[in-house]
Amino acid sequence: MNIFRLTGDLSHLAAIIILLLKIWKSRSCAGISGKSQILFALVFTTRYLDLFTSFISLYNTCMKLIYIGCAYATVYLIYAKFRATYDGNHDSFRVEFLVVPVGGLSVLINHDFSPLEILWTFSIYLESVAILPQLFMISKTGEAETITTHYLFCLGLYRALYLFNWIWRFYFEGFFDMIAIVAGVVQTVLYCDFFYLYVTKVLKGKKLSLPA
Amino acid sequence: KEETDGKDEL
Repeated sequence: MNIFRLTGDLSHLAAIIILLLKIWKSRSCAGISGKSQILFALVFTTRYLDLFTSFISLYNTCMKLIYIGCAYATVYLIYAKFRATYDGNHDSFRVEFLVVPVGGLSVLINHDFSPLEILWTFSIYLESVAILPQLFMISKTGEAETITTHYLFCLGLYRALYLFNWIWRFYFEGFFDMIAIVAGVVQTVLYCDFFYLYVTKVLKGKKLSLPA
Repeated sequence: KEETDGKDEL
C-alpha cells in the first residue's frame, strides 16, 4: 500500500458516494447514465468474486463490499426508486458494443485460462470503458450538472492515481500487471478531454456545457 | 496472499 494507491481508493470511494448522495438528496437521477452504473455493478461483481476464495486484508474486504453495495444501491435508485426521473432517451449508448468485444478480449488475452481469472480480466477491460455511456450522454445533451462533473473527476482521478501506484510498485516492488496497466492507461485517457473541461470551466465556477 | 499477486488492488 502506497500513498497513490490509498488516495486512489479514497477518490474512487468519494466518486461513488458523491453520486449516491446526489441522487438521494435531489430525489432525481437526471443526467446520470443508468447504463454506465449497470456496467460498474457488473465490473465489481465479476472482479470481487475472490471474496469467496481468498482473504487479503480487512481493508480489502470492506472496500470491496462497500463498492459492490454502493454500485447496486445506485442501480436500484436509478431503475426503481427514482425511475421516473431517469432520462432513458438520452442514455442511448449501445452497451453490447462494449460488453461483447470486452468479453471476447478477456477470453483471448488473460494471465490464466480459468473462470475466475477470465472474469477478473473481463472486469478490468470493462471498467476501462464503462464510463463511455455516461460521457456519450453528456455529449448528447451538451451539458452536465456541476455535481455530476465532481463525480466524474473523482472517478477519473482514481485511475490516474492508480497509474502512479503502478509506477511506484514497479520501481519499489518490481511488480507490474500488464493487463491492469494497459487497461488503466486506456481508462485514464478516456477522461482527458473531460479533465480539460473540468479544469477550464467547472473549477472557474462555470457550468459544464459543450458548444452546440 | 502475497502483495505481488496483484489482486490485492481494488
